[in-house]
Amino acid sequence: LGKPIGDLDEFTDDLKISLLEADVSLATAEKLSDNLKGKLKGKRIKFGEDRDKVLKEAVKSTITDMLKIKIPNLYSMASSKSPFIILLVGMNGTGKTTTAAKLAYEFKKRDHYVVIAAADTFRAGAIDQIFIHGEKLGVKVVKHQAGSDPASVAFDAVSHASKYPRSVVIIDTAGRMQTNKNLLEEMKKIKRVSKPDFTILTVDALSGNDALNQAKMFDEAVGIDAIVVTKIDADTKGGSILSLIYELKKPVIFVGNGQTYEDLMEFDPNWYIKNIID
Amino acid sequence: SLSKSLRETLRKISRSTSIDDNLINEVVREIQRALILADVDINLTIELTRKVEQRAKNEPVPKNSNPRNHLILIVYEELLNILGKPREFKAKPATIMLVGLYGQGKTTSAGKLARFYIKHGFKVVLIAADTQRVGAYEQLEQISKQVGADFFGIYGEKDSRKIVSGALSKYSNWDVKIIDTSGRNALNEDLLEEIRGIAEIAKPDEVMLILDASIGQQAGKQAEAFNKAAKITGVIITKLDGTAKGGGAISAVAKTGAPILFIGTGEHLDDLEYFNPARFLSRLLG
Ligand SMILES: Nc1nc2c(ncn2[C@@H]2O[C@H](COP(=O)(O)OP(=O)(O)OP(=O)(O)O)[C@@H](O)[C@H]2O)c(=O)[nH]1
Ligand SMILES: Nc1nc2c(ncn2[C@@H]2O[C@H](COP(=O)(O)OP(=O)(O)OP(=O)(O)O)[C@@H](O)[C@H]2O)c(=O)[nH]1
Ligand SMILES: [Mg+2]
Ligand SMILES: [Mg+2]
Repeated sequence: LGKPIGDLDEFTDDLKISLLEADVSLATAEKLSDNLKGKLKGKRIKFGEDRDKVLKEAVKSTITDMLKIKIPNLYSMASSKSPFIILLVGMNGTGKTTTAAKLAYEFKKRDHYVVIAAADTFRAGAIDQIFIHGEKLGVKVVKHQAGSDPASVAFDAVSHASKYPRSVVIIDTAGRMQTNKNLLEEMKKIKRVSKPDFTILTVDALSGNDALNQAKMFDEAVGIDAIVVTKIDADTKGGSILSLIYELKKPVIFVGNGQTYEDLMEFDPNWYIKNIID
Repeated sequence: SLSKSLRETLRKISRSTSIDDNLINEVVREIQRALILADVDINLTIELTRKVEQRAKNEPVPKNSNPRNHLILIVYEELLNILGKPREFKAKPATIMLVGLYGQGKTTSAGKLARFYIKHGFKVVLIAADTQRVGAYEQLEQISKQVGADFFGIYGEKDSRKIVSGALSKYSNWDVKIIDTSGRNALNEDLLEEIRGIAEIAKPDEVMLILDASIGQQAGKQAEAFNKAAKITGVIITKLDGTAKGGGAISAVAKTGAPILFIGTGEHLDDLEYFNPARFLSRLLG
């Protein structure tokens, strides 16, 4: 029959600390520990089994359960209609423009006609930044004057793309704080006018507990379909990914794994679990 | 192990049976949660929890206070201790280098600092030493125009040291030279080497670490690594106009010994304020 698993407190306390150190949110770390204890209730260590191994496997399967969510296949969705419109939103500096360029690269590679909307008309150098990316990629960038209405840039990009088959529109917007009512209204207007098929929120893998706040407030304001967690290559464990999926119930479709166009990785739960547990 | 000491601290508290001790237990837990939610480094949080519990045992509650407020004041004092004496940042001629991770707000803060110095009557040149980011030159050039600072960059130049030496020779007699560098992962030796190279040439009076208020548990490690390449003399916490509490900045101070000088409270070039530890901590402890 084997022996009982014994007291789990020391193990779950150690686990909680390493999860918190990996930027898993406090609530998620606690829920994980509860789920784990539930999973191990009444479990017995069979003769010859290593208790540590049993515990580690239980942690992996608990995390796997918590990561279970339908992951939309953006690439195949884009082939379902033309123009397929993608809206990128997120807090300042989280990697929207870089992710927009990466997506443009991926869709061009898949023989779509790609149009980028330079809808950040506010920040210094924003239009230049995405325009240069467009030049490097050989992708059309629709832009207006700095200070112009972002929604009209998005609208123009969609109108232009509508003339072509297999087109994909990627709307890059200005960074904004989830606490700024005016900017949230601006974002809602961009969405209302451009009618995107898919809205992506970018979140910085380096952020801590605030990642969940950002995601919740952006979702409440404008509705997001998926998250791209960027800068995972900056030696982060990306613990916020677990919190975002489990607490917000939104899929993480890609991770940004560097600054080049090829550094957009489809999110793989198995790769992720290896990263966060070891 | 760390968790062992955390468990011991909490179990010691819970083993005591007096009403006051149970209350201490409750408040210490509450404080711990607040610190974790504010993104304070986990090890630092555990250390602080231990200190608070220790001081709570040895210090009687003052007559005009209650156990809860007494404990909160203790943690507040301990945090203030870590943040150190606020440094009176005087506007005077200086060469300043800005460093930090990706997208933290370096280039924007360069503009904010330029405006700060210009308001105090100094001539400022902004130096575009970010040779890597697409559109970095244009971004800093436009910011320079907005604040009325001079701008130095070499379009398409990949060697940041050439840009910095070019800027320093052209602007050798200028009051304030602000060097904006590219975002980087300080745990990458090659990227750190570039910072060393620029610092060697520029011999900056100030090296400011720019930190996003929402940064999580990597803050201390990154600050420590940047500090190895160029001695950090000050920290600027940006994006405090969001919901993030900026707890990561505390570990940056703890690891570098550098004070927090300013905070960024918005995207406009006026949105720079002197760091006020009391206001920062009361917002952090919620
Ligand atoms: N290492 C790394 N850096 C990234 C990644 N994604 C973006 N970055 C960097 O992060 C910084 C900010 O990226 P941007 O794409 O300008 O971010 P943004 O959200 O458009 O910023 P704003 O428009 O100003 O809000 C740049 O230095 C990018 O190169 C990533 O996956 N890995
Ligand atoms: N709301 C708010 N936004 C800020 C603040 N500071 C900077 N930003 C924004 O954050 C984004 C990134 O700022 P940058 O100055 O480009 O950041 P950076 O560190 O130079 O980025 P890299 O050079 O790519 O590493 C921009 O959208 C800025 O407008 C702040 O205090 N509050
Ligand atoms: Mg952008
Ligand atoms: Mg910059």
